[in-house]
Amino acid sequence: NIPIASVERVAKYIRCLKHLQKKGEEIVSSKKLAEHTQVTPEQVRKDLSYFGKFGKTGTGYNIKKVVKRLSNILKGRKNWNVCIIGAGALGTALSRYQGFKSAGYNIVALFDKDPEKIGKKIGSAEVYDIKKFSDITKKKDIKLAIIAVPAESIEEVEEYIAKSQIKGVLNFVPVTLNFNTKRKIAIIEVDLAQKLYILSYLTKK
Amino acid sequence: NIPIASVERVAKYIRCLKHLQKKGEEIVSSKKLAEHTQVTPEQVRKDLSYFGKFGKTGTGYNIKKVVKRLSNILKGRKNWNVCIIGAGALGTALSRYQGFKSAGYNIVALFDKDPEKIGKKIGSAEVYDIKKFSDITKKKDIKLAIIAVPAESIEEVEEYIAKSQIKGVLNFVPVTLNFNTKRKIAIIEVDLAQKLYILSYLTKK
Ligand SMILES: NC(=O)c1ccc[n+]([C@@H]2O[C@H](COP(=O)([O-])OP(=O)(O)OC[C@H]3O[C@@H](n4cnc5c(N)ncnc54)[C@H](O)[C@@H]3O)[C@@H](O)[C@H]2O)c1
Ligand SMILES: NC(=O)c1ccc[n+]([C@@H]2O[C@H](COP(=O)([O-])OP(=O)(O)OC[C@H]3O[C@@H](n4cnc5c(N)ncnc54)[C@H](O)[C@@H]3O)[C@@H](O)[C@H]2O)c1
Repeated sequence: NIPIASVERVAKYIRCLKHLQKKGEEIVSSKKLAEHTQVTPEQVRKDLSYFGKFGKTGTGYNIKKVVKRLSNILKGRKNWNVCIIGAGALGTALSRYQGFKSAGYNIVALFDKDPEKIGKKIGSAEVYDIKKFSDITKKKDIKLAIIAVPAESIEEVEEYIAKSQIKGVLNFVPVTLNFNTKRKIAIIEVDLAQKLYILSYLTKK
Repeated sequence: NIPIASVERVAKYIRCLKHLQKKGEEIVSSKKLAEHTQVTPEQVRKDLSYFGKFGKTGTGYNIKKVVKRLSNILKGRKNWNVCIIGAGALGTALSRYQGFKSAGYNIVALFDKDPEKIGKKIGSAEVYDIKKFSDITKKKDIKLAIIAVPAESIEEVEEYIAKSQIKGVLNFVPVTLNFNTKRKIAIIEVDLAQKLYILSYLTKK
């Protein structure tokens, strides 16, 4: 059972390693990986040790092997079908973001209640009526949902999610979620204001 | 000089503490704060020790005092003026997000090159011509910029930023930034795909 703090850092390592891979690099030292992600080399080695024994040559880790193993363990499957609830400004931006697709997360549906938006195509996915949430998420094997609706719509969305087979939720709405179901639903909250706190700290010092 | 990993956790603590404050709570134990942010109580106490001596009663920390001190140190000033470069789907969503304002980060301008967007009001800020970037950021005392343009526009935006007085940048574009200037510019990259890696790990186990 890997500590969540390690999982969070490993997501950063994967991104950094894929970036190095694109530049044609094949080996990386724990020192270099540490510098790119602002942790210590010891922390990098400790985090990676949760994911198995990586044969370390004199010069470092084999990037291809490490990316493959870390991604497999974090993702569990090669591709995930993801939906976005709320086809507004944020939902639209997320639906078009290529970074999800290149990480193996395919946005295959959006849901909204606005008749002006239902039926539209955004990115490579269609906007469906939220009333059809359960049917469509089941049909398209969607287990993950991104929530991007106004705060006042949260209770209604919680109900649709509870009655579906969604297992994980990425929540952008500044409200604590509660699902009226016995099924375990993983929740990650995103608050971009946290990034600005960190940025102002780095800027002022 | 506080380790960046601590600064990142402290941004989470602030958010959690403000949430408890809203619920009317006045004291919090390091155990409770740890549970809410998925770290150990020891880590909480160690992180807070970088920010000063917090008189700890038998039951815990005074929420009001801790939020005030952590925010002051992370922010350095009560309010920051922030601009968004790129008034597209993502830029629009960020401009309307109330979470920035309640943390003391005021979106006071957006910049774009599309004549259809220049002059529009989004959230409580106006969209200006990117050509006027230097003048307007100087006039409005803007030190932080959020970048939300397509990848192909990055070089042009880097030049505008280098020639301005921007000191910190929150970058949503999946490109490594380089600024042709001696001035130190803090950079934080956001890649929401990382959140999905963590979510799929939590979902599958
Ligand atoms: N956490 C962050 O960092 C962050 C950043 C930006 C925005 N946000 C949040 O994201 C949310 C969306 O922001 P936005 O600017 O895209 O808003 P928006 O108003 O542009 O879009 C909201 C969309 O949700 C739809 N909707 C409303 N009720 C619905 C329901 N019951 N079922 C399905 N769809 C419904 C609307 O029709 C609309 O299309 C807001 O809650 C905002 O606070 C968070
Ligand atoms: N990191 C993440 O998690 C994440 C998530 C979503 C989107 N994104 C990225 O954010 C960026 C914006 O996405 P979007 O969906 O809002 O795109 P968009 O096409 O809707 O908006 C881009 C805007 O930038 C403007 N623009 C283009 N060139 C410009 C220039 N030189 N100066 C000023 N403005 C300029 C366009 O006119 C447009 O208004 C993309 O690079 C996308 O990959 C990142």
